[in-house]
Amino acid sequence: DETKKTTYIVHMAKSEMPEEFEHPSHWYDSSLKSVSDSSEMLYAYNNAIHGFSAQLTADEAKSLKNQPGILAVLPELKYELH
Amino acid sequence: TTRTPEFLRLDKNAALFPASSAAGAVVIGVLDTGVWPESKSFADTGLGPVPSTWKGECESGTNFSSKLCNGKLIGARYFANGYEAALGPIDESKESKSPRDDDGHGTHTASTVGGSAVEKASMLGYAEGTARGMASFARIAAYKVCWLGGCFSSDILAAIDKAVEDNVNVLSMSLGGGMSDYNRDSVAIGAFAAMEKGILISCSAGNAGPSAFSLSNVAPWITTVGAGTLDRDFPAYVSLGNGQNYSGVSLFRGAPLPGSLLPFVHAANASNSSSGNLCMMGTLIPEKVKGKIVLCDRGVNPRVQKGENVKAAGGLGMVLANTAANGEELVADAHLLPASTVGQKSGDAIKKYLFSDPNPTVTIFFEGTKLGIQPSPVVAAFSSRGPNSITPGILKPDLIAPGVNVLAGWSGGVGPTGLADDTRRVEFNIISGTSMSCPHVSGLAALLKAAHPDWSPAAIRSALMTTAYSTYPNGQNLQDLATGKPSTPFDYGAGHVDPVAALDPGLVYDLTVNDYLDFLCALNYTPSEISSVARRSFTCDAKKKYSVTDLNYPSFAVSFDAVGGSNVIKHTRTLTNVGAPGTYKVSLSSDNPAVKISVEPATLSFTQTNEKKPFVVTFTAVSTMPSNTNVFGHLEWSDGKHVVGSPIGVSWT
Repeated sequence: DETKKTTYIVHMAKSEMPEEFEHPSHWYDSSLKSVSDSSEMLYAYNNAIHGFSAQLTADEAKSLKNQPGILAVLPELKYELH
Repeated sequence: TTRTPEFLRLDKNAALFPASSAAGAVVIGVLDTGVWPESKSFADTGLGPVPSTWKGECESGTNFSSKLCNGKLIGARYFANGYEAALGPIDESKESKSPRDDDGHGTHTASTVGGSAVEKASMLGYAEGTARGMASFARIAAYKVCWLGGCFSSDILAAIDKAVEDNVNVLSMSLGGGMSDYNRDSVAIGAFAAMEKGILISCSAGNAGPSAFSLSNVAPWITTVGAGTLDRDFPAYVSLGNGQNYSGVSLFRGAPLPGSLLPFVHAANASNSSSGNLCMMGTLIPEKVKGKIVLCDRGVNPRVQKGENVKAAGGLGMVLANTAANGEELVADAHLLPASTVGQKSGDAIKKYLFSDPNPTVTIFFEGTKLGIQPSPVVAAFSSRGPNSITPGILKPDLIAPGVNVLAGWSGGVGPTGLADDTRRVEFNIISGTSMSCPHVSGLAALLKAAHPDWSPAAIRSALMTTAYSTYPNGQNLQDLATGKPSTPFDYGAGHVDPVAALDPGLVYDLTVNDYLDFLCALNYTPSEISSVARRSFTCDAKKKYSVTDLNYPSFAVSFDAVGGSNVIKHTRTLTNVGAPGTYKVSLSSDNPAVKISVEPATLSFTQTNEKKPFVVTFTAVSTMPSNTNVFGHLEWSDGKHVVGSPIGVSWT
C-alpha cells in the first residue's frame, strides 16, 4: 500500500543547517513539510540525535533521504524487554 | 532484592561505600515499563534534598499524579508518540497513559537499581528479608518507553534525549532489539550521546542463550550485562509412585496437594495437538487431565501460562520439564496451581517412569526458601552468549550479575505471573532475566560514581570488569547451567561482578569519545554513518591507520582467519593508575597452546595518580585451527595488592 505510513527516524547533519533557520526544530519541520503535507513530527530530538521522527510513506521517506542535510532515514525498530 | 546485597558482599562492607549524602547525588534513569510509585522501595526516608543539578520532571497522566514523586523517585516521564503512531491510541482501560507501571517489569528493575531498604519483604513468603536496591541512597528517574505492544525506537530515543537533558548519571536499559549495526540501532545511538555527557549506560545482554552469537546491545560504549544465579533456591520435590524423588523449584503458594499420590499424565498423551507436550492454550483434553498432575515440556509459551492451561483443563498440578534449550536451569515461578520446574535430566527420568508405568502417580513437596546453594554463581542458560556478531574484535558480554530468581518491587496492578487471570497482588515479585542483572550493574556503577565522581563511564566499567571473578574459590571456571560444564568468556565476559573489589581497582582502561570515533573509523564507517552515531562532522584521517585492536577495551577478542591471513595480531592498550604508586607485573594463562601470547613491557611502574602507561599484547597462532575453534585465556596485571584482570577470547573464523 503506497499510502501506508510508518515511522521513520530521520538523522540530520546539524552542521549543514541553512542559516535561515533559527532553531534546528524549524529546519526539521521544513524538511518534513518538503516531502509531506500531512505528516506530523512525533519527536524532535535535541540530545540523542540531531533529527526527528515522523510517519511517512515509503516514497516520502525515499524523497526525504535525497534532501540536503539528511544523513539517514531509518525505519522504526521494535525492541523488547529482557 | 533480599539476597544480592549479601551475595555481593555489600552489607558486610557497607563502610567502604560512599555515605548516603554522596550516593544521594547520583541519579539513575531507568528506561522500562514505568514505575509503581507507591512501592515501599521508593520511600524517601533519610534522603536529603534532590540534587541541584536535576532538571527532570514528574509528569501526570492516567492514574498518575506529579505529586507521587518524592526524594527517592525524583522523575517520571512517559513516551508514547511512536507507540500510538504505530498501533493507534492507547486503550486507557488496559494500560495507563502515564509513567504508571501496569506491567511490573519497570518497578522491578527500578527497585533493583536503587530501591530503599524495606524490611520483611517477601513474595508470598518466599525469599523473605530486607529488600534493597544496589544503590539504595541513589535517586531514581523512571522513563516509560515500553507498552503492551512493545518498546518503539522513536520513544526510546526520545526518553534518552530527555534523560540526558534531565542530567541523569547512569542509564539502565533492560531491553534490546535485533542485531543491527550501530548506526541503525537507536539504543546504541542514544547511548553514544549519553556516554559523551559522562553517563554510564548499562544494558541487558539478552535472553537468547545458550545459542552462540545471541547478544544484543554490543556497542563498546555500552556496558553489556549477562545473568548468573544466586546461592538461593526454592526447592519443590517431585515424588513419584516408584519411590524416586527429583528436585525442582517453585514459588507456588496456596492450598497444598492432598497428601497421597495423585494420577500423573504426560501432556502429550492428554492433548489434541501434535505439540501437546507444550501445554498450549486449548490443547489439553479435560477428560484426560481432570484430577491429575500433568507433565508439560518447557518452551514456546510462557511457563506460567502452561500452569494456567493445566488448571483450566481441570488438572491439579504440573511438573514442568526443561528441555535441551534450558538444561538444568531452574527458574522458579509463582504458578497458579501446585507446580515444580525440574531440569532436563530429572525431566527425562520422570518421563521414562511416565511411559513405563501403566498407572503412574506423583505428588509435589514444597520446601520454601533455601540459602547457601553451591556452586554459585552459575551462568544462566538463558543469558545471551558471544561471540559478538557485530564487532568480533570486541568481547561481549562485559560481565555477569545476579539475574535468576531475583526478588524486587512489583506493580500493584498485576499479579506475580502477569497473567490476566492472576488476581493476586504482591508488593514484591521474583523473576529472572538479563533484565534483572542489568540494573544490578547499573546500581553498582552508581555506587562507584558516588565514590569516584571524576571517573569516566569507561573507567567505571573497567573497574567493574577487571575486578570481576571468573572462577570459584577452588580455581574451577564458573559453571554454565546450560551444559553443567565450565563456561567461557563468551558466556560471562570478564566474570561475575565484585563491587567491593571494583571500588579500588588499582588501574583502569579508560576511553574517551575520540577513542570511540577512531573505533568507528576502524570499522570503515562513512562520514555520514559516523555523523548519525556521533552527531558531528568527523572525517577519518586517510593517513592514519585505525584498528579495532587499538580500542582501549578491558578485554581481548582476537580473530584469526582459518584459511590463511596473518598468524600474528597485536592489541594495544593503555592503563591509567587510579590508586597509589606501584609496580605491576603481568601474568598470562591460556587453555590451549595453539596461541602464544606475550606482553611488552611485562612490568609497568606508576609513580603518580592518573599516570598512563601503554603496553602491547601479541597473539601468535602457532598452528592453524579449523573455523569456529575458540581458545580462551586470561591476562592479569598485579602489584601484589590489586589484580587487574582481562579475559581473552581467540577465534578462528
